[in-house]
Order: sequence, then structure tokens, then C-alpha cells
Amino acid sequence: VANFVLFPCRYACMGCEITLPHTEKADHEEVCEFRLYSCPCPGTVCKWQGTMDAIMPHLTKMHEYITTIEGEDIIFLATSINLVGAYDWVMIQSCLGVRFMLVLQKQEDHNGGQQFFAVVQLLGTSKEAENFAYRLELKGNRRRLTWEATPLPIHEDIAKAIKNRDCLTFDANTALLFAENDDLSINVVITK
Amino acid sequence: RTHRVPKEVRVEPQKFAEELIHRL
Repeated sequence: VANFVLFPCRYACMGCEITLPHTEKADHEEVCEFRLYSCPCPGTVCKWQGTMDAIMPHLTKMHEYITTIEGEDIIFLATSINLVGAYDWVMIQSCLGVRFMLVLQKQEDHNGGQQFFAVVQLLGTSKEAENFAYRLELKGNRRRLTWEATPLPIHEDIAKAIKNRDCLTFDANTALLFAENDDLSINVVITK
Repeated sequence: RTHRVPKEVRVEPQKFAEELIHRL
């Protein structure tokens, strides 16, 4: 009998209106966009979980070092990029009616080599993310390095994108070509 | 034609916490 009955998603109380056979219920609930999301801050041990609407209030309250800037075309100026060790530079760009998390991450390998990764994540669903494109550009000294892609949706892990090199990737030597006084200027342009 | 200068925001580095945990 259960095969003929449609069950509500476990996140129905959060707004999901989907009903489906019990055989498909678990698969749907794993990707349901009404489920709780983890804090998107990279490299932190924040255990917060909440709904999509609660993410931005959480970031401004609990991660107050994250600055928000308005505009589709902005300059993300990462300071002190030559510090030894692994670091994140994080900010929020608000434009086109939505918000994006901009992340520059520096990692060190076992040989002391440094890699930089820059990526943009929409604080929204994968369906919404498909409507946008972002461009990250390093410019200066008669050189230009550009990466263009669709922003990651909120449920995709930034760490996974970095692991897959699905982001702007460059090493410390390249960073030095574009840096001025230990500061790296990244032009971020978001389009619909 | 005028060229709009994009707004610039200075972003300070944050210590990558996962690395700190690994060091403990």
C-alpha cells in the first residue's frame, strides 16, 4: 500500500510542498532547498544551521568581520596576502536583488608552496544561481588574469569547489605579479 | 563618456581555523 501513497517531504513545515513515494523521499530530502543550511563561512568551526532567510542575519551578527558592499562591479582588496600560513579573505557583495559571498583562500602545501583560490557563492538556490555569472579579474603591470563562471549555490561546499579547482586558482608567484604592497586587488563583476 | 570607478573594499585576512585545529 505504501508504494501507492505519496508522503510529504520532511521539510513541509518549512515550506516544501512536494509529496512523493517513500522510495524517493530520502533522495529528495537530501537536496531539498527548504532543509537547514550550514554556515557558509569558509574555514571556520561555526556549527550554526538555519534556513536560507536566516543566513544573512547570522553572518552579520556572528561573523561581524565580514563586510557587505553594494554594487555589481566592485574591487575586493585582499590585504596582507604574504602572511605565512593559511588564511581566508571573505566579504559579501549585494547586487541584482541577491547577495554573494566572495572568498579568497590561501593554502600551503607540505613543501611550503602557496596556492590562492577565489570563488563566488550565491546565498541562494542552484536554480537562482543559474541566472547569474561572475567574473574575477586580476589586473596590473600590463597583465590580466580572468576567471568567469556561474556562482556556486549555497548548498555547494566552497571547500569542494576549491579541491576540484573549480575556481580562480593561482600561486604565490602569480599573486606577486599583481600585488601592490602586499595587497591584492580583485575586480568582481556580477551579471544576470 | 564617463567611466565609473568600482567601489573598493579592504578585506583583512582571517586565520584559516581548520589549520589551527590540525595544529592542536
